[in-house]
Amino acid sequence: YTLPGWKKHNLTYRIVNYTPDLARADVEEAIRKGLDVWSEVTPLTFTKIPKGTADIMIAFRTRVHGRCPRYFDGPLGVLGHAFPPGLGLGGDTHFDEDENWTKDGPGFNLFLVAAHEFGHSLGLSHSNDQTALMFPNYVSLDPSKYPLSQDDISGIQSIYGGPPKATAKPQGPTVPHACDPDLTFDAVTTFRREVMFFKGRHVWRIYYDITDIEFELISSFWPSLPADIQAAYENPKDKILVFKDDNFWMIRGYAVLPDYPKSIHTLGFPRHVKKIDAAVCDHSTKKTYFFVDIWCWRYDEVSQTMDRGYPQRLVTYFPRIGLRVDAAFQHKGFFYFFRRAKQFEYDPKAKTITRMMKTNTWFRC
Amino acid sequence: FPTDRKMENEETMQLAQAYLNQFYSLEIEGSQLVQSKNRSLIDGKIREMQAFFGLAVTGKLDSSTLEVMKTPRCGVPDVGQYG
Repeated sequence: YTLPGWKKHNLTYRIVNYTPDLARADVEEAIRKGLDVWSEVTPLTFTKIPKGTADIMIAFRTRVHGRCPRYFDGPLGVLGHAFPPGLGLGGDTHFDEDENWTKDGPGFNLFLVAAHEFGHSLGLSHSNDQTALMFPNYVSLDPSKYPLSQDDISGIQSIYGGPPKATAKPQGPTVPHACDPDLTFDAVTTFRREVMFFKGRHVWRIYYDITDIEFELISSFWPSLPADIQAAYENPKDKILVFKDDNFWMIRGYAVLPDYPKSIHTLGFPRHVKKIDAAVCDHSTKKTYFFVDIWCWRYDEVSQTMDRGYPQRLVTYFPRIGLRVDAAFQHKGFFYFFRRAKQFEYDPKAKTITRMMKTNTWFRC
Repeated sequence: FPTDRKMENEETMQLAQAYLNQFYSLEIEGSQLVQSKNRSLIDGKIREMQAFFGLAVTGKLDSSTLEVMKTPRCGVPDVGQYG
């Protein structure tokens, strides 16, 4: 194997093109399964992105192809190749389009070849163990059987260690998928020139001016923050506040400020309020709206006190948004409210909804 | 007959040389050697490949070695940094 492997554990992949030998869905399934083989025995996670530069760029090519220093040789012979972790070509995987790719039956099983090549993308070289997936020659294993031998597992765990401890794994799906049509968010906030979407242990980051999407563990930025946060917003003083239960943390840049977490009751909430569902600051008025169940509170960022006459019912103050919200943020003067798998664009001046969208519109699925 | 045999041997040697170039960096190491040394380098590379695949290590292109060389496989080299 090759050390140090990938420094980050949340990797992205992109399928650049597809073979005509298989339906797109079968290619995507074979690639997804080929990556899952490795994520099951390591802390690695893989997120598919539709555009931009991913860590692992996957393509079907023939003969001499682009900047790749290796070439293919037509039918049979070399089936594919991949490059060890790193920038540029690092991690990239190419399959020889002159082969006959199959899902099951005659030809070369794309899942098996992909799982092998992804071993290289993660830092493994070839094994001389004839039972190993990383053995160089194609062996038509039963694709329904788990393809890793102990040699493969020992090799990959020499680079990345084992999977996270079972107890540490949260219930339910461990890694959310950006393009899941039912995706919901725990919290959303702007952060300087970015928007951050929090879900479980993870956060997606998008940048206003470029199409890249980053997917990371929250703990890789802010180790002291808990998972499953419930609300977050950016205040007018270049800080973000993150809420969970009756605590909140204040973050400036990449540092959680000392003396946090503090109780939300220091912001002026009465004792019966135990948690915040969502929060958004209107930077034009320097008023922050906190959403608690069906109620909406308003906080004055200048005087740093709760405004009188609140809480008001959410349905009264923000008509047609619904009874509750999961998350909210402001972008270019509009509020974006998230409720389950729906998203509402709201014009606070006209006091009306201007668009309804899926939650993951921002991920350009 | 001998002509055919000779051609067959040449094809076999070309196949083996291409294989060893691609997966056992023969070309890189052999490029600056004179013919005689090159011959022993090729034998050595055949031994290295036979050892990797658990074949009888003879340094000769016997049938089982050729069979492995003809098997569809991954394009990443077996030895040295594949980076």
